[in-house]
Amino acid sequence: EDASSEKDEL
Amino acid sequence: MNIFRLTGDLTHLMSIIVLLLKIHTIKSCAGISLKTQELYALVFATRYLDIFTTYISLYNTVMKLIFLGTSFSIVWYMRRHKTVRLSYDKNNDTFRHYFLVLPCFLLALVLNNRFTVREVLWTFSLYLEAVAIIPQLVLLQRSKNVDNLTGNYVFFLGAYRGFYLINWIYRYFTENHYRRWITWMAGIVQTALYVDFFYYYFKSWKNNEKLKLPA
Repeated sequence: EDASSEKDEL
Repeated sequence: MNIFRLTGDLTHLMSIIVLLLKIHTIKSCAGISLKTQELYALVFATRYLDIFTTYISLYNTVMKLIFLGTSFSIVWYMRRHKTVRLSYDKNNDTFRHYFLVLPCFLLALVLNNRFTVREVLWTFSLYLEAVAIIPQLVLLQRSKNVDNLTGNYVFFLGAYRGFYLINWIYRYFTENHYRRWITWMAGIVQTALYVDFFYYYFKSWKNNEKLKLPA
């Protein structure tokens, strides 16, 4: 699933 | 961090430097869409809400500050600077922001990963960034001839997300469970919007002639 919690990109 | 993403970020930074060079050195914003610049400032403002609460790396924080600082100062230059604002092509830069902001916000309310304020605004910033270039492309078509700096600015701006697409493919194959459907879709749309610009940009470069977008 799209765990976009860690947003490490700009 | 991988080379594709680093190249993408540096290409993005390059586009901003080219634009600032144009505005700061020749004190002109001819051919530049203020609407697009304002949309980008909104993109960064809603994308980097966590800049002071989440620390990823020094690079990440520094780049966020640069993108925020430069995007707002470009808007300031074009609105307030006594000389630069005179070269703003107000009559041709007539694309209405809310035609882009509203649909992106509504879509972010519906299509997101978590229904929280921050997540919805972050998703909104992704959708808005994908279409923020449209007023600029419309202005290019209306401007008779496009100067080199403006052409290079749009080129680097389009190329950066293209490098991100490669970065996402790379991460998908190297990091298991790396999935970013929403980010990927927005990134594909964003890069696709530049395809015809890239075509005319390379054609003008190959034939060594002035960049001209057909109306």
